[in-house]
Amino acid sequence: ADLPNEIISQIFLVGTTDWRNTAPLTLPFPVIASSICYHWRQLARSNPVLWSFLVAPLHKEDEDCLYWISDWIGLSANLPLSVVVDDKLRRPRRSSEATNRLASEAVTLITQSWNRLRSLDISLDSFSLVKNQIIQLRHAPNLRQLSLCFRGPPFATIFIPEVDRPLPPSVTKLRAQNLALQSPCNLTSLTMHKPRLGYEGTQILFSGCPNLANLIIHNLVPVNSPIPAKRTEIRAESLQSLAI
Amino acid sequence: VYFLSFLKIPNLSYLEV
Repeated sequence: ADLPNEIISQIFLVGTTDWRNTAPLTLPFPVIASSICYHWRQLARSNPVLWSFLVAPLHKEDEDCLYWISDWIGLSANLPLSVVVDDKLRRPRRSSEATNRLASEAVTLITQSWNRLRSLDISLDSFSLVKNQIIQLRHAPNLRQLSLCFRGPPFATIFIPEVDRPLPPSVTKLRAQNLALQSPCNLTSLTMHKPRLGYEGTQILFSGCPNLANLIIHNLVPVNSPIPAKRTEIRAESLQSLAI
Repeated sequence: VYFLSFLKIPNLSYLEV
């Protein structure tokens, strides 16, 4: 109570940044800060910056989880949103199906604020329940960073039909696991897990993403596609960093 | 090696295989 509000706000900000950067799947710092006393609660809840990074609490009861997300989004006012939906936070003994269903409702709620989404990180077992929401992301004008990781059955790659073109050109950083996507043209960083990539796919990748500077490929699956007899080397002018 | 065999990367400053 003796500390000036400016100092307390600074502590909240540093704590929130630290939580976000080091352990986002643990108890959120803004929640800790707002649990201390009435004064701190008022102060924390009136600072939208603390709430602009949201981790869907899938370990809570369904209703509580969805209420949290709505409340959280409301507290962030009109700031750009960064969101994580990761089923590592699943409730013990809740079935995989029930977790996926809740995650799908959470993503629906989050994508209602599509115009404010800056970063979205989804990591789930199954893709099918969130497919429609992901396709809706093509309308998210401010989305910069997107991570879509689906464990799914091993060696199965889910293809989103190219016609759906689910990603807006604002996306510059993309990570995908078990998902074949049309890469957005302004991409600078791409991380792929288990992609099936041959000569032709690589050609499409670099001609479609002329600014791609960082590429990380986990478990590359080479494709035995026919290589043109007179193949020319694919020039990846923009690429600065490559890890396979 | 297969992947790198058909790529030309003139501005590469970091490579990890």
